[in-house]
Amino acid sequence: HSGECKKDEL
Amino acid sequence: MNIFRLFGDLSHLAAIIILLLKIWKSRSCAGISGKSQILFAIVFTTRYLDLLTSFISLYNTSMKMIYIGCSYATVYLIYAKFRATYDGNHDSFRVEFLIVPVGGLAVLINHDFSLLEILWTFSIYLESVAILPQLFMISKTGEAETITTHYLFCQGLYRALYLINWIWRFYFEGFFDMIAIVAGVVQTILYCDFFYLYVTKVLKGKKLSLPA
Repeated sequence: HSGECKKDEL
Repeated sequence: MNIFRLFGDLSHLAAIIILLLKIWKSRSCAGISGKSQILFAIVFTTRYLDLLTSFISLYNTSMKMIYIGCSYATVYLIYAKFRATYDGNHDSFRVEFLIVPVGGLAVLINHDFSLLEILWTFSIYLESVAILPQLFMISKTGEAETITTHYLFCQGLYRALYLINWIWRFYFEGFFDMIAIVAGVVQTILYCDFFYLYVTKVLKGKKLSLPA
């Protein structure tokens, strides 16, 4: 789920 | 970070710089779709709002600032400074036909129904079609300056490299974001026609001119 996966991409 | 994502970001940065320098040095935005550049400015603005909320790395923050700064500078050059050279007649793509469906889709299909997440999703969907006004304009004028084709090649290559980056991250990190991947595939497919023309014509030193 997107909660924990940080948005680390540009 | 992996080599594909790094080169993807560098290709994207190159595209943004090439376009900005082309307009600035030639003092003309002939053949450039101002509408696509507005869409890219919207893409960066809605995607990088997290600049205000979270810090990931100096690289991440500085690249986001550069992207936002250059995209607004490009829009400014097109619609203000070199407005006289803007070819509005050929830049006639109806962007509302992009923004409304993309906005609706972002509200319906997202990872999390929060404002930041919906704006991020909107940005991802919008970016996949943001180049359409530019490709449409080239099909209407029937040609493109060589420097513009290099800009488009770097712009298309960036997301293609990101696709490989996502394969890499899925295999090595088990990370994948279906929304970004599907939009990235659509985005890259839209460039295929241009990639073919670029490789068969521009790389052979010819001018890119579409069969009228």
